[in-house]
Formats: sequence, C-alpha cells, structure tokens
Amino acid sequence: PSGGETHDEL
Amino acid sequence: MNIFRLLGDLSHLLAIIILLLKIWRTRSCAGVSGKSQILFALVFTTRYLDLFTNFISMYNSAMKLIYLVCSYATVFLMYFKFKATYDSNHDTFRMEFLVVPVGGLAFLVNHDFTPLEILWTFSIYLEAVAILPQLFMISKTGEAETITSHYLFALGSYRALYIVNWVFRFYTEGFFDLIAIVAGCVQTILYCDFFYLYITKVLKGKQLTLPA
Repeated sequence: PSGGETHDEL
Repeated sequence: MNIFRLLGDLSHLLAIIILLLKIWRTRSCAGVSGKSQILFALVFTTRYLDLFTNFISMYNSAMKLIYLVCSYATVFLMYFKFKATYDSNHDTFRMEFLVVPVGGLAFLVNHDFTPLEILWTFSIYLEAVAILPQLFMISKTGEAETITSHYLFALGSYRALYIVNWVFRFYTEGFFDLIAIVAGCVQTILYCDFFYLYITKVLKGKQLTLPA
C-alpha cells in the first residue's frame, strides 16, 4: 500500500 | 520500527537537543536562522495534530511531544529570551516563498483530500525545504560555528537514514509512501554540499567556511 492512511512514522 | 528509522529519529532528536543546548548555554543564537526554526515548529505542528487522536505507541507519542516542545522552546529562546543575539540582518530568506508554494502543492498532490491528510502532506513538503533559510544564512555570513555544523550534520543525517528505512520497509513490508520518499530525497539532496564541507573541513578540525 502506498502512503497508509495512518502515518506511523515521525 | 527498524534500526535505520530508530537511528534516524535519534539523529533528529540529537540535532534538536544540540541546537537547544547551544542557544541555552551560550545564551546566544548567533548564526542560527530563526526562520528555519519557525518553519520546523510549523512542520511539527501540522504533522502531529493527530497526537491525541491516533495513538501509535508510547515511543511515537513521546517523541512527537519532545519535538513539539523543543522546537517551540527554541523559537521562544530565539525571538524572546535571547532576541538581542538574533542576527536578523543575515536571516533574510522570505519564508512565504516556501510556505505558499508548499501549501499549494499539498492541495494538489496528496494521498487523501481531507484536512488532516493535507496538513500532513504540507508538513512533509515544508520539512524538505525548511532548512533553506539556515543554509542561505550560512552562505551569506560565509561561515558557521562548529556546534551549528554538528547540528546541521545530525539534522541532515536523520532524513538520509529515513531514506534507508524506506528502502528497508519496501523490501521487507512492501510499504512505500511516495510523497514522503520524494520529499525526503529533495531534503537530503539540499544538504549534499554541506555534507561535503562538513566531512572535508569540520571533521579535520577546521572552521566551516564557505568559499566566498
């Protein structure tokens, strides 16, 4: 998936 | 989480702490671009709006809080407490030349046309160019304090490590975020000539001076 809805990176 | 991203986050945290300590202990923000620091505070503000609504992990929430507190503390020290030492004559990059195009691009190119996602995209694009006022200021003064060059090296290394993290995540999880990757590459490329000067000069104990 590109650019997940929730961004888990800082 | 992987080692590259962890090292990247620690490098980012180190940069933020180096700068804050430099200003606090020398009681001076000479050679530091206040405009870049305002842009970084804006980057964290627009990126971490989901701090209380979208819990990822204790680490994630703690780091977001630390980044937010430190970036605003740095701006406060520069524009209020140690305002007398702020070198506004050399910190003349026009922030609107960055914020306006980045804002427009965030509306046009994003993953999801929702307020939170557009603000997140804005923060990603803005972070890529937020260091320009600082690099511009150094090119105007022609030099940088050694501590400031360590700050810039740590800050530039953080996104370079994130690029390695994205390659790693692509091959191990099949995950990739093109917006973050493209912006991260632009951001890291902007540091290249600084990296060259840092490695050839500062690491040899010389003062970081730009060829006039």
